[in-house]
Order: sequence, then structure tokens, then C-alpha cells
Amino acid sequence: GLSEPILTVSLFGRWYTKDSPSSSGGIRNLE
Amino acid sequence: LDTFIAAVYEHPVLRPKATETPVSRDDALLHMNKNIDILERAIQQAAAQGAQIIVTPEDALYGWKFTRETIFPYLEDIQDPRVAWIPCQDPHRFGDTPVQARLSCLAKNNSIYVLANIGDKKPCNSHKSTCPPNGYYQYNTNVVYDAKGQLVARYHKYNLYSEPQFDAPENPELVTFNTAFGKFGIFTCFDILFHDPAVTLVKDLQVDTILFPTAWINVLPLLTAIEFHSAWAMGMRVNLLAANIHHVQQNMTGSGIYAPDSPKIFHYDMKTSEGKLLLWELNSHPRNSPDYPAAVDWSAYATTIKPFPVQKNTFSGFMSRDEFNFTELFENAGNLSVCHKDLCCHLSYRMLRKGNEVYVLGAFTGLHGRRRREYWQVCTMLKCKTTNVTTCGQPVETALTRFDVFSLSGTFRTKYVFPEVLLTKVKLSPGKFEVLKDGRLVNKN
Repeated sequence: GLSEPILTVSLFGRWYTKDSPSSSGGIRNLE
Repeated sequence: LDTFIAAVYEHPVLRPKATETPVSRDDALLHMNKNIDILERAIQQAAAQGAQIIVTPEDALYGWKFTRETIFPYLEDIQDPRVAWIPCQDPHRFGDTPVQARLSCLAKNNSIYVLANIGDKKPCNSHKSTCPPNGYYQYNTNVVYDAKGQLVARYHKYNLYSEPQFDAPENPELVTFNTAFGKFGIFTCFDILFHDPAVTLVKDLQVDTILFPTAWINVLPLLTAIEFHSAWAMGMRVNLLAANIHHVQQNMTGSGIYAPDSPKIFHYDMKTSEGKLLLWELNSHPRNSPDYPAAVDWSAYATTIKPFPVQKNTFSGFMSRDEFNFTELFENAGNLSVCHKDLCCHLSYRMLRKGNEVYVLGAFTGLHGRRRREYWQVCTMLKCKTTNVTTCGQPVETALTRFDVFSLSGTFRTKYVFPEVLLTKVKLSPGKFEVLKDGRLVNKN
């Protein structure tokens, strides 16, 4: 097994085609 | 070359005093040279240990707290690499560029490729609506000098994050360069969360290794630098050289050298103000290596099994601003499922000893946080801050519970999934887990 205690085990998915249209970095700076 | 020695340097940046008004060009140069003095020692050490390339962090010469006006004295006009220029040899060919000349000489004098992050300024026609008031575009820029000091790559950061001092280029730049030890791609910090240029460089331009300077603020439980960057490298099946700023007051630490099969070496230090140089020998062409991971169908397993019992007491909880559905791991071992809209997450697990800690399985699919720009799909098993389930999703840095089995999967609708495993005291677990071709993230053996 894993030698040490676990904080998180995750599957982090990015569904790019569903990003909001304003998500092109060229338009604005993210706050 | 089948392999090469890569280096990344976590730099404790010397930040200038905050000012309302721009400092003189001389003061800006004085400050940048203090930081370059520190980078120089790291570059010399890396070269002495045989490294062929070194990545230094984003904002490493001047920090990040600027306005458009106060950053201006730190900027230089950075040429397109097609001009075939060695600033170290020809420092006055393109005006006042002492920073570029010095960085080029560091690469040339140490015979090592050097990536640095500096500021570019480009004059624009003030009649053009997008031209800023001072008549210059100002870019957060990565430059790469080869072992002869020639400028071989220039990349303008596309996905800016709270950087009013910089402009973004109109379109994402796909910047690559070839070497005897593979094809390299470049992007910066926040770019890693988006498709362009990050995914396109790997998917379409088939780079072998990504150079990734960053000034990354750690956010537990999902977006801590070493955790997310190593997971991105595994999910994208590419080498990733991540050099982070070291600034513990703002939770900035976490650099590493990550390969498609597992993290190779990483650094996380919230205790000291020291910099850190990491080196590792990597495959120049990971796709050709025997341990190159197979492509994963991330939803194959989760969409074919009969869902495990969904417990009655599924509850919702927030992770920063995202509302997850959670279900608690009540027993020492079991099979659990939890869903959020069309995303269902499945977990099989066995704890070695269930301490007085609460773990939950969580699912989230939707536009993330306040920004609501990025669409996330997340399956996570995590330790709650306390035994009170209202604390599930809050940052936690230590745990006691060990697992001798876990298998996590989800009905993902995207093929871009990044597998994360974070151990107590914010450590990675190289080689202790793997992703199966059917999308299960499992502990090894």
C-alpha cells in the first residue's frame, strides 16, 4: 500500500470545449 | 541524445519596494542584477553538474506587484528569435538591452540552455484602439538562450492572472525549439489551466518537454503546485520542468521535474526562505521510452460498471466556490459512488487503520469558482479538516490514515484528466500509484 497517510486522491478533468467564451486570455486579465 | 540532464531553480526573489511612481532605469537594472546574481550561481551549479538546460521562475528578476507605469523601467525590447542574435556577442545591436545581454552571457559562459522570464515592450500606433495610453504593449515574456548564448525562443504569456502591468497577445503563441535532446515547448504559470497554448503544444506540435516558469500560489486541496503540475505532466504524458518562485509569505513554493510515468524530483518548502536547485536525467523523447504510459480512456471503467451503492446521506459542500456532492467513507473498506449532474465518481478502498479522521468522496462538474471561465470535472477522495463534515473541502496539510487499496474513476466527458495523489505534509508519492488504461487511478500493488 501507500507508505504514507493520504491527503487527497483526485482525478482533475478539464472540459475545454465547455469553457465560457470569454476565456481567451487575450481579452482580459483575470482578477 | 537519448537522455539529458534537466535543471529547475526555485528562486527566493528579491522584490523591489512598492512604489507609486516608476523608479529610474538605473535603479531597475540595479535591482534586476541583484536577482540575476543569485540566478547566476544556480546556473553555474547546474552546469557544473552536467545540466544541458535550466528553467528559472516567472517574475524572478523583479517580482509581481506593479502597475503599467511602475513596471516600465524593467522592460526591454525583446527581438523575434528569427533575427539570429547572440546578445552576449552583440549587446548593442538592438538598443538598450543589458538584461538580455547578461542572460545570454550566462548561457554562453556556462554552455547551458537558460530560460528566463522578463518583460518585453513593443511600441504601437496610438491611433489603434488596442494600443495602451503609453504607446507600448507590455508582455510577460519567456526567453530561451542556447548554449552559445543565442536567443532561440521568445514566448508572450497568454492567460494572465491579476497582472495589470502586462498585456496579453492577441492570439496564443505556439513557441517551440529543437535541440539535440528533444523538442521543447514553452508556456507560463496560469497558461497550464487552459487549452491554448498548453494542450496544443503537446497534442498537435508533439513536443517532448515543456519548460514552465511559474509564480504559483498554492491552493489546497486540488491546486497546489507540485500536485497539479505533476498531474498535468502525467495526464498529458509529457516531460514538464516547473520552476516556481519561493515566497512563503504568499504560499509560493513547489518546483519539480516531472515525467509522463511519474514525478522524478520535487521540492516543497514552507519553512525556510532558501532557494533550491533540482536536477534530474530525463528521456529526451519520452514517447519512445519503454515506460511511456498507454493512452487512457478516462471513462471506460466508470461507464461500464454497475454504480456502487449511493449512500443516503450524500451531502453538498463547498471547495473554495465550487459546490461538490460528497459522501463519507464510513467503513474501513468499501465501494462508493457519488454523482454531480452527469459526472459519477466511483471509489473502492481499504484503510489500513481508520483513525479519528473523516474522509469523503466528492464529485463536481461545472464552471469553476468566481471566474466561471474554466469547466472542471473533478472526482476526489479527500480528508476533511475536522470530523465535522462541514469542513470537507477546506485545506488540510496533515493526515494519519493510510490506505492499502484505493481505486478512483469517473464518468468523465473530457479526455483531459490529470491524476493527483497528495500525501501528508504535502508530498507527492512517486511510483506508488498508476493510471490503468480504463481510467482507474489505483495504488500500485
